[in-house]
Amino acid sequence: DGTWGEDSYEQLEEALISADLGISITQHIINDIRDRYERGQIQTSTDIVAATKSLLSVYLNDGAPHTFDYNIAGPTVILLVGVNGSGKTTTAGKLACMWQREGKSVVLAACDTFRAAAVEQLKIWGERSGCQVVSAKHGADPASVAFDATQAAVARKADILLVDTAGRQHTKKGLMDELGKIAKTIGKAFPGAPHEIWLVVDGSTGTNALQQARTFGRSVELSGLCLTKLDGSSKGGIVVAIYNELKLPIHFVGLGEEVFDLQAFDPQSFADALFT
Amino acid sequence: NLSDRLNDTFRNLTGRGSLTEKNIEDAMREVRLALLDADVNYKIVKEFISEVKEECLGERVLKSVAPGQQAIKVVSDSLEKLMGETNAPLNFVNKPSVILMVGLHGSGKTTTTAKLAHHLGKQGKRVLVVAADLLRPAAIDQLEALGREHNIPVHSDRTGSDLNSIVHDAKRIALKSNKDVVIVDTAGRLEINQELVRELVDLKKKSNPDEILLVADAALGQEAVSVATHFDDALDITGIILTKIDGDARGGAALSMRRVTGESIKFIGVGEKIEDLEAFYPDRMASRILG
Ligand SMILES: Nc1nc2c(ncn2[C@@H]2O[C@H](COP(=O)(O)OP(=O)(O)OP(=O)(O)O)[C@@H](O)[C@H]2O)c(=O)[nH]1
Ligand SMILES: Nc1nc2c(ncn2[C@@H]2O[C@H](COP(=O)(O)OP(=O)(O)OP(=O)(O)O)[C@@H](O)[C@H]2O)c(=O)[nH]1
Ligand SMILES: [Mg+2]
Ligand SMILES: [Mg+2]
Repeated sequence: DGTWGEDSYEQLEEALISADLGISITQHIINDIRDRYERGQIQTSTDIVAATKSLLSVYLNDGAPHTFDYNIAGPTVILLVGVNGSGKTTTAGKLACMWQREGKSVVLAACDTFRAAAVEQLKIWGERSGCQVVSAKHGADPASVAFDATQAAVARKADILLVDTAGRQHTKKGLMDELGKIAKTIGKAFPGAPHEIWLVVDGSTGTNALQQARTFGRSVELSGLCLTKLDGSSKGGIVVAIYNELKLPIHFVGLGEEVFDLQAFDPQSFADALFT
Repeated sequence: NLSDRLNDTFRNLTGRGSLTEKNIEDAMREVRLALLDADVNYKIVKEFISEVKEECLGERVLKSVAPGQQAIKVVSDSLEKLMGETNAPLNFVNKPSVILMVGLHGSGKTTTTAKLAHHLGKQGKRVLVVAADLLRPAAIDQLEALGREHNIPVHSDRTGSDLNSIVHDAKRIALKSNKDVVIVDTAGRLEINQELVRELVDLKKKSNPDEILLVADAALGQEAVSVATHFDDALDITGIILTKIDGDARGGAALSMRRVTGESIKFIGVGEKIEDLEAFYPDRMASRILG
């Protein structure tokens, strides 16, 4: 249990920055800790660690709860979006498996009609989960595949429709507009849908994830986040900055490449793991 | 951008030409924030700032005619120098030359394998790519589809063989069909997964590659140091390819990975199309990182 000195603040700063929390959140936390220390509210480095964890937990608990509501009248339509390689297709597959295990009927929509073998990849997850995959041939218009999948899910009275989309950089206006069109077209097939639009963020991403969330959020109404690859060495701290600014609930965390490697997001344990 | 901000900082000082140590301290704080904001690793930023600060506190800057300008120049020149050279070559010693593509999940290895094959093909090289990702669903399909679309021969084996025999077969085929280069696409893996890193160490031993390229996402955060260090320590990588530069990540990971491996960034990925592989320019990367 060490005494706290000026260079201790630097160690704290290093730990927070190294967890990809970003400068702004880090500075707020350091200022808050410094404030409490100078008022004698905390004294030892054990106090500081505890205070930091509780601050992080407050950041992640102060706003929308990390849950969503299932649609009551028809399928819950969930659209997965995000930059290239973030883990959308794999997350769609894991979610399908999870809900299938819970006795829900799930339909998968293969709306990445662009990337090589994207449909094949999702179809394998369809086999793994025992869920129907609605797809079209390579190069088809993603919005029309989304339309057909939505109609099919409604007709089949499915519980969940998971719409996988092609990865895209938020710097590409045409691709961002396409996403808006996909969401709108889903609404034409089933008014009120999509009920959820989740940004899938790679846990090893740095500060760019905040920019991703802001920019994707201008093309579609994001309603939540999934954070993947948290089994890696990264702490995924950028979600704190994203949540702080945009209050997007973090629904699920990816912890590997297999069927069961998905967990509901828990702010407390995430905060604990972030700063150890 | 940082250059403008530093210019303003210095211009707001008294009209006298000279800078004080305090002025330099303030400027270094700005630079530090810019680098951290660009995702350069915390420790790497610390080292860089202390080196640059020392130079800026030297006679040559402080007593120069336009010390503010000099200081800014020291920062950007140092960063540019750290980023390495442009057109760092690929080494083709063996016939066929083998290139292993390695990196984290989703970094762009498969796409870049096809792009690199296309690029080398345009230079007159005969290339065979190998689908050695036996893990990811439809990974082989993905590389084969890219191969069909862009006329790139692909060697694959769906009979449950192991990596080493697949690459061994590919080399044999390449030799018989007079190929110059064999590019091996591997499965994404965590740098901290010892078993999967050992798999690559074993593959390296058995396939004797001329190049081992770490394919990394430009948006990679603070763990870029861990990623580069683990892969380099295990495999002695020969180069880096930075992908998704067409996004707006500042790309600080590039500086971190350069610092800890000393290896060159040999190409950048600037999009999803087959021709979206470009030369790396250290000056452009430096100014992008500085913002
Ligand atoms: N270790 C680990 N790997 C993951 C996780 N989620 C996804 N992956 C891997 O990340 C890679 C990319 O996953 P995809 O699901 O193809 O990502 P995507 O966002 O659909 O990619 P694009 O459609 O090309 O934009 C694959 O190798 C996945 O197995 C995770 O939670 N942990
Ligand atoms: N915008 C952009 N997308 C890229 C670039 N390079 C690759 N991609 C995309 O990134 C995603 C992942 O690429 P892959 O080639 O599947 O990545 P990978 O490293 O082979 O993935 P794993 O095998 O699962 O580890 C795909 O959607 C690619 O089209 C690039 O330079 N720019
Ligand atoms: Mg996908
Ligand atoms: Mg791949």
